[in-house]
Amino acid sequence: TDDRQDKQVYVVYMGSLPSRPDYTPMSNHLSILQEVTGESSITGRLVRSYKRSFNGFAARLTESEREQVAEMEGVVSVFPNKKLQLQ
Amino acid sequence: TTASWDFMGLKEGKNTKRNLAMESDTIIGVIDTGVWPESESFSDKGFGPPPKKWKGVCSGGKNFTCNNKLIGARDYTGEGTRDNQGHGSHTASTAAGNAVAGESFFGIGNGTARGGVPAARVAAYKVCIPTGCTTESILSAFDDAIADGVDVISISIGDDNAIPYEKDPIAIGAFHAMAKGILTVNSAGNSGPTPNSVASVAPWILTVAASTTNREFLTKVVLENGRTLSGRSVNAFDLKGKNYPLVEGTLGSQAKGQILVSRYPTISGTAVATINVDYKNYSSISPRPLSSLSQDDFDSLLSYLNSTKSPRGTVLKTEAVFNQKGPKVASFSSRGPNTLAVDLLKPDITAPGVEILAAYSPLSSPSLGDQRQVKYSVDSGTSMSCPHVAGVAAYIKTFHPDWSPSVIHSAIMTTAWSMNASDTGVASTEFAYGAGHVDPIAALNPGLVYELDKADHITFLCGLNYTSKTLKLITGEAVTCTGNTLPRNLNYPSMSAKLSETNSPFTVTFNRTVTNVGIPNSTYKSQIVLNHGTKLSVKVSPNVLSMKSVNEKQAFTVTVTGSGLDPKLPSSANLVWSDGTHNVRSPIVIYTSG
Repeated sequence: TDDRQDKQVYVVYMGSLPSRPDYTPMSNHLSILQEVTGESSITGRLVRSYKRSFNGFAARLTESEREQVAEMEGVVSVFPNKKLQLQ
Repeated sequence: TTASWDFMGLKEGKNTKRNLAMESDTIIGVIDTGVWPESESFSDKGFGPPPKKWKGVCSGGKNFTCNNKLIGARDYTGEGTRDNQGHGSHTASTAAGNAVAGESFFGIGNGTARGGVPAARVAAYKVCIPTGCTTESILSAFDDAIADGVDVISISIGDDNAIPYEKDPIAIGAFHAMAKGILTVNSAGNSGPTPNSVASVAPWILTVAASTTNREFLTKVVLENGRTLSGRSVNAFDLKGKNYPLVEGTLGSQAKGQILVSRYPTISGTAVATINVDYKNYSSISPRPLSSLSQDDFDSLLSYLNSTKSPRGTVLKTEAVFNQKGPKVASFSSRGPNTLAVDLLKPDITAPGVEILAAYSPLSSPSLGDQRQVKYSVDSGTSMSCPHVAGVAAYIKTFHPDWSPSVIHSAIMTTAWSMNASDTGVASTEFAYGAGHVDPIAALNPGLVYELDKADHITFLCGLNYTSKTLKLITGEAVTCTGNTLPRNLNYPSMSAKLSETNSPFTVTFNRTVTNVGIPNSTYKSQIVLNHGTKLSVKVSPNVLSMKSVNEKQAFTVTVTGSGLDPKLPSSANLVWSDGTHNVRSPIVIYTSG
């Protein structure tokens, strides 16, 4: 089930960046990923980290991992990385 | 753009009032397919160094160089920011391209190609490859553009349908942009004229529909009997008036050396030219000579073919002609009502989006299967209307640098030209054009504005049943939803309400507050203009607002009563606040679930 074939990219939207001075978005994103995957190395899982203007990340997750992330504290929404079109 | 800005009254050169120092300090972020950096539209001749506020980078990839006009480039596709589709160069040059004289598509549409703010700077964020634009890339572009210090974001991208705000990358990005004082302008979508097709539905986004201008491209078909039929296409091929045999059919191979006449949208590779039926009602570039006739003219052509032993004719090169009917909302432009926030009118505004000539990328072809390479090309879509409004927003900001996104949003909507329901049915109501057609000059001086801040949007979201907990995360602030807020009381420049029943008598109220950005001592009187056939009764209380100072705010309530509404069409009116100088117009739209 953790075959790369079963994973797809999801966006994990976490709202505004916390104003706490000790908050580092990237390490928070990595620790969330480590927690849901149970893997110490999450190479290839993290696709993007949103950390300059708002908080969130994009990552390769299985369906059950997606469900787990969606339930986590601090997560607003989790949604598939779909393609939008030029208009 | 060789005609669209003139059409809107934003004339070339010194014929338009400009604040050049501020314009030069204005940065438009374009989230799209990148740009062609060598285009004259992005040349930095005469430009000084980037504004001090600029915090971005030039990271466009191999062989991509920025300059003092094109000050930033980022790539989220792996292809580099160089535009290989043409779309991003087109939209960026429409918003903020230099004024480049004598541009055309092989002589068609000749004029000065230019953006709304030619002295402004461009930052390109590439998120699209030919198969589409990923959600994760779009969010990255917003994340960077906001932090880089752009003033306005133009994004001509969207989904086919509205996505819930918390899962819509454009709504999410634009929300955080709004919180930092940056207005996001977005295309409404190209899924019209189907109702409920508008995809950009957040109140913190300025959503743009597409319309025609007073210029259209027509391609004549001249028959040997002397009759001339006028069709649509952007045909740069010159048959030099030579007549060829006309042959009816569906396969191009049947028509080698002849002109193929086919009802279907086929373009023959072997025929001299193709004549078919126009199903789109606007002109597009084709890789071979083409003219698309109206159904009546096509039938008339068939009658000529069937009654003549050796029918012959020719297709002429396209001409730009005066279009008395413009502006008219394009058929393809997505329509309301808004499916997510049913009491929020979308699209907001209309702008030129049909047959627009602007910069292009020579790496792309101007039409499918086309071998030509061009630096300027003609395209249509709400993609083209969106950067026109982004240019207007930036133009307003050059005169009013302290105006918030919502004030600019309001100024653009309340000063729009009225548009009429020129066709029958829901496709040509406010659900097509919103407040009307953008008027850049009037928008500089709106008199009164409907101002909104982050807290107002939070209240609106509470009304849509977002929880305090979710909203606290989104905004980073303590939020308490009281449970009695109605989305229609958002202080928006338009007023709309969806009723569940058609026949019952109803009363709907809208609470609004206007801010005086005009003359300190001014008295505004309200006027209600009912649209044709509307059975609404509208009262405004108070109906006179006496302003004593600039930035003074005054509240009022609009009460709409009625019964027996048409289940198929919205009922509408306009509220106009006027002090004799400014006319501040808001559409009022009541519709039913039918």
